[in-house]
Amino acid sequence: TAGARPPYWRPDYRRILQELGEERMHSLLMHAGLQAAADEAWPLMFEFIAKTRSDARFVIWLRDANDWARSAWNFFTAPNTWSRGGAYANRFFLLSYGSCRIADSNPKTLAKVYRAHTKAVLEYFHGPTASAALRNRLLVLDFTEQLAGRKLCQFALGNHADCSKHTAL
Amino acid sequence: VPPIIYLGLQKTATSAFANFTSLLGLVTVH
Repeated sequence: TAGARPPYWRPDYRRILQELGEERMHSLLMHAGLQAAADEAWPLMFEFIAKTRSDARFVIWLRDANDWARSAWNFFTAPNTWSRGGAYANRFFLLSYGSCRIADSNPKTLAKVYRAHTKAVLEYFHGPTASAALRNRLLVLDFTEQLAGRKLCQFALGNHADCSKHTAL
Repeated sequence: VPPIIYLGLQKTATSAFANFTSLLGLVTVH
């Protein structure tokens, strides 16, 4: 009843916010002194964060979906102490990818979810109905490019003099 | 500082983002 499903394959954004608690997340975003955030479940709450904090800005790197799926699959099924050969189970995995364990999914499904998530982000910030203000709040950044660090610094801090000392990420 | 949020899913350089924003002196939740 929850999680990424055909035909759209999007992570279950609504359910994730509901389970985390909208009121609690609102309070956290407004009062916890948050300056930067990455990893689950932040990417899955982009619309809520954008509406709650009109000053918040966002970054995304658009990887090749199949490369990402292979990387995620290999990492989460590896026999390391963290993923324990794919035994590691997580509620967010279910709500994001449709299976509690990545090992119960497959790279093709993961790639579909990846494409659906990036599409949802791009539609929201850069789609035809997005305002100019909303457009400027998302930086699409290739993390492998030569000056990725400088660009991210300038996006995060404005034209801060210290940004010139950064080059790659 | 207005918050900056990385929207890549896991294994899409989340650590690189968190390390870099911490290097910039930002309180980074990872």
